[in-house]
Formats: sequence, structure tokens, C-alpha cells
Amino acid sequence: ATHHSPDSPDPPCAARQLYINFQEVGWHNWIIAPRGFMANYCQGHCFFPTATKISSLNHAVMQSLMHSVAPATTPPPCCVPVKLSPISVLFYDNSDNVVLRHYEDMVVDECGCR
Amino acid sequence: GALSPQASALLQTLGLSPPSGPPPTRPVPSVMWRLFQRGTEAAEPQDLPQESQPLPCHVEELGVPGNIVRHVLDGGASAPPEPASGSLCLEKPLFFNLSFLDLKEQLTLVRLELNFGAPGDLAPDQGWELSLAQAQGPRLWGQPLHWHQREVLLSRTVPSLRDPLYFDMLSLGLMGNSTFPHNLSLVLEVLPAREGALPPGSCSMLGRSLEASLLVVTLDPQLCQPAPRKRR
Repeated sequence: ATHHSPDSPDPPCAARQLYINFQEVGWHNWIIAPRGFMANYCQGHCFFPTATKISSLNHAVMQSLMHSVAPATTPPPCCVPVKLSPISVLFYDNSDNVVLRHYEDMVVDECGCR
Repeated sequence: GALSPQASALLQTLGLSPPSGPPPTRPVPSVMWRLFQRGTEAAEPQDLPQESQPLPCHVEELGVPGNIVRHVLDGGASAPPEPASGSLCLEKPLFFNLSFLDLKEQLTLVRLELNFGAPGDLAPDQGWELSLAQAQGPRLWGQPLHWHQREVLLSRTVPSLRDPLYFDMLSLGLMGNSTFPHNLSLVLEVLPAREGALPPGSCSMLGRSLEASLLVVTLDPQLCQPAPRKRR
């Protein structure tokens, strides 16, 4: 994963890189392909007015505005995945069958404030 | 070794079970590689126009709904075929272990593939009659095959055994959602379509070169998320 040091006080909400390596979790013997995949994750703040520029719901923009004027009463919106992609995994099962499974929503393509 | 609770929870969420032994050495069938590559390409829908984006939970190449494809080898492949009775050239039991089928999965394709290994000069213009029967009931060990109760499912005449042959088992009404068999026992009979002497030893070679496999496609609705609502 690429960590974003807090050099800028409020890095905006965005997708950060996270690569899951099946070898590192010890699954490389029975997962035939892929060797790993870019899962990514969301990190960053949804402060006003930045939240207006990120693919946010209208409500999230309102909430970020409320947070900016009364932080003690309203928390900022959350930085979450808003667009995801599937992956396919090829592996052996315990009966030596070769299995292909399709998993929806495994890769974060885009983050937004909600 | 022992799995951490986190790994166990993750595997369970993905519907996977940890391997129970050393990795198998069987080669990955080309059809599975092809489906995997198609699935991987289709997973990049961003750069596709909306109307040609792949349907979620659909196996495009096979034209059926599904999100789990399994390639199952004949469990009796290593057993030599028994002496064929009468004018049969080959009488081969086929056995498929389907205990992996989960009730929450819907069967959408069960395709039997018979690959005789393109037996070169085995009477190329011979023509063959194939018959597929379901073996029923327990079989006493040592009892000759033809004593085994069987129900003929289909018969087909093919010009040659050069190319792989495919049989849609679901269309035979053999399996439906409510009748999930834990295994599938079949008997394949092969005999020449025309009289005439076959090269000596060709039938036993046919039995040895036969590779039978099942391609089983199922749909687990729980893994299919509804399409995200458009933002108002």
C-alpha cells in the first residue's frame, strides 16, 4: 500500500494503491491465477469545499458544509468506494477440480464522500 | 498450517476452502484459461461503451448465467475399460464427483466433453455410434458391467472421433435444481457405424486415449450484487 504521510493537513478523499499479493498470504499454491490484484482503498478527508469537487452525494456536500460551520455537532462525511470492478479467480478445489469464480466489487476504481 | 481467524473468515466470505493437501499437478484445461482471460478482460468495463459492457454474473462465451465454473475430470479415468460385450468397440464407465454442488447454487450448464485424442489413422471414415446411459443403483464389485442396470440417455452417430464431442446433460433432463446428484455415473458405449474390420488393438487404444470431463456452470445469486442505482 502507498501510505500518504500527513504532509498536507487534509489530503482529499481519493483511491490509494493497495496490491494484494496471494503469495504473501500463502495462497499461491492453490490459486492458479491471478498472482495478485490491485484492490486499492479509500483514504482522505471530505471537508468543505473539497467535498464538492469529489463524486459526492448532495447530502455529503451539505454535511461537509455543516461540519465546516459547526464541527462539534456534525462529523464530516466518510471517504468510501463509489465505483468498483470485479475480478475472476482460477484455483484448484479440494477435489482437484479447476474452478473459476467471479467476484463482483473487488477493486476500488473511484472514491467519494458519503 | 493452522489458519488465522482472519484468513478463515476471509476464505469463508469468498466461498473458498483452504487446501487440504499439496497442490495438485493436473494441468489447467485450455477452456478454463480462456474463460479466465475473458473474465479478466471483461473486468475492465470502464473503457467499454455502456451497451457492450459484459452482463454481471454471465459467462459470455458459454452463453449462460453463472459466476462459478468448475472443470471436473472423470473419476474413473485411471480404471482400464472392461472388455466390451458383443459388437461394442468400447464400453467405458464414467464417474463424476459432484459433491461440491451447494443447494444455493443454480445449475445453468452441465456439459460433458469426450475427447478421444484425435486417434489419427483409426479408420478415419469409419463413422461411429455413441450411446450414453446412466448407470443406476449400486453395482456389486466384480460383476460384469453389462449386468449393471442402466437407462439410455442418448444415442448419436458421428462421422469421426477426431474432434471433441459435447453433450448438454441438463437438456437430457438429468439434473434439475431439486435433483442435485452427489455423483454422476454414466456408461459410454462406442461401436463402429459400419461393418468392417478395425485395425487390431484400435478399440483398446480408444479406451486408453479417451479423456472425459464435465464443465459445470452454476449461479450463486448471493454473489451477484444488484446494479448500482444511478445517482439522482
